[in-house]
Order: sequence, then C-alpha cells, then structure tokens
Amino acid sequence: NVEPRSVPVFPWHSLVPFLAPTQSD
Amino acid sequence: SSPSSPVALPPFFMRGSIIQLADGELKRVEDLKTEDFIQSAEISSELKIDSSTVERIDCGQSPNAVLIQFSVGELKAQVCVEVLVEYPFFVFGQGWSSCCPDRTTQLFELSCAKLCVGDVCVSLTLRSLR
Repeated sequence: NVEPRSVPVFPWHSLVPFLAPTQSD
Repeated sequence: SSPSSPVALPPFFMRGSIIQLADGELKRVEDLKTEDFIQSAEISSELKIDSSTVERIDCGQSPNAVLIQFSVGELKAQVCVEVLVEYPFFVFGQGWSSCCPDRTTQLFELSCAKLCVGDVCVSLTLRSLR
C-alpha cells in the first residue's frame, strides 16, 4: 500500500511579517 | 567551499508551496496577488493589513543580512527589521521583492523584483491590540 503523501499547506499570514504593534486607533 | 550558509528562510517561500487564503482557497506562493492579502485580511478577525513603506536599506550585522527600516501605517510607526538579503516581501501592486532577487530566485525559484526605498510592502498588525 502506498499512502498518499501529505502536502504541507501554509496559512496566508505566514508570508507576511508582523512589522508593528497596532497603535491605538 | 564557502562557509556554511544556513538558509533561515521559511519553507513556504519555495516556489510551488501551497498557501491557504482566509477563505480556504489554495494558491501557490508564486501566484499570490495583492488582492489575496487584502481579501484575506478583510475576513480575518485577528489581522489587519497595513502598508509599510521602505525608508532605508542598510547592511546588517552578518554578511548576508540587511537592515530594513519601514514606516508603517498612517501613523508612520518606525520599524526596523534585520533579514537575510533573499527574504522576500510582498509589494503592493508588484508582488514578491527582495534586496537580492537573484539570490531569492536561486534559492527558492521564486521570481522577485528588487526591493527599493519607497516600495510599499504588505504587512499585518493584530486587530485586537489596543
């Protein structure tokens, strides 16, 4: 039996650095 | 040969990586558009998209690093990050861009433009922080 290889799926927000804390709106 | 050059870049920048948008849609990293980030942030309860303008690019402390100073959001918060020269940022309306696009393409097969002062990058902040 060959098990299907799972392909990693990454969330979209992983691609974007958190650059700054939100300042008060 | 050259000294060890650890590739500290996360695996999801490799061409062909599967990225899940906030609505569940799957796209390859090289196919992402500005709208994908905007729409994903719009339906996210935690994250808010912000624009970060590149103000300065200087040499970092290690040979392959750069210090990038951003001006973030309407309040122009000054943020400085040190990243490897091949680290890609997503520029509004343009797509992936790095300080050394040739190296990004070589390492990750990800087509990149040259990141320049004045470029406006996609960034995120947390909605809930007050």
